[in-house]
Amino acid sequence: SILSAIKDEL
Amino acid sequence: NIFRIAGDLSHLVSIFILINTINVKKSAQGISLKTNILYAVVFVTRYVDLLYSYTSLYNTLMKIFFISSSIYTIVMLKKYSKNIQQYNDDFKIEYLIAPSFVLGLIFNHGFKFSEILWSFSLWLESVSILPQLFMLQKSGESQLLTTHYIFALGLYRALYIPNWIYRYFAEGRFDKLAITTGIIQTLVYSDFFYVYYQKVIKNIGFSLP
Repeated sequence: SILSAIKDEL
Repeated sequence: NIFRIAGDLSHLVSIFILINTINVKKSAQGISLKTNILYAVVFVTRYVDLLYSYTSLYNTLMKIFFISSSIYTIVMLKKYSKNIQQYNDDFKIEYLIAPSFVLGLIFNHGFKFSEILWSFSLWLESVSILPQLFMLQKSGESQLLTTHYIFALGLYRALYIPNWIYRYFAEGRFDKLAITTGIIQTLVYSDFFYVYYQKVIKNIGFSLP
């Protein structure tokens, strides 16, 4: 999902 | 991708420059304690997900590093800032924390405590450098290493912007909240970047207009 994609960032 | 790696590396470099500067000079001269307290708050509130989610070893190690180095920096700054008589670090950080929290309440991915904290941390990070820039402006001049530190710190979020553009085309993914706050953060730095380019790259003295 979009959420997990961005939350793999720092 | 290359932009994100470069962004993360410049973030690491900024922290190493900062800690090294404090340790070598044994002084907190020119460094804002308030900005560094805000960064510690940003990292702790954003990375609470360390406790319940796992992305990768890289991600976990970086998060632990950012939290621990920001707390270490505060301890060192506290130790050395006692000796400074005229310490111009008087920006009212409640004016940054309170609006960031309100924005976190309004813009989030779900009205959950963890999501509100995550959003709060993004908004707060976008303006956390302001006490440092304010201090730089007041003192009128700055040590070269301090300006290198601020430059590397600003470069990190600026590099995340091409990273998000890349991810949008490569993976079809984007996040309005992260991108909006990332752009704000880069805009906050824009005046500093310009002056850094003019003065430091062209090797003249440093002062903010």
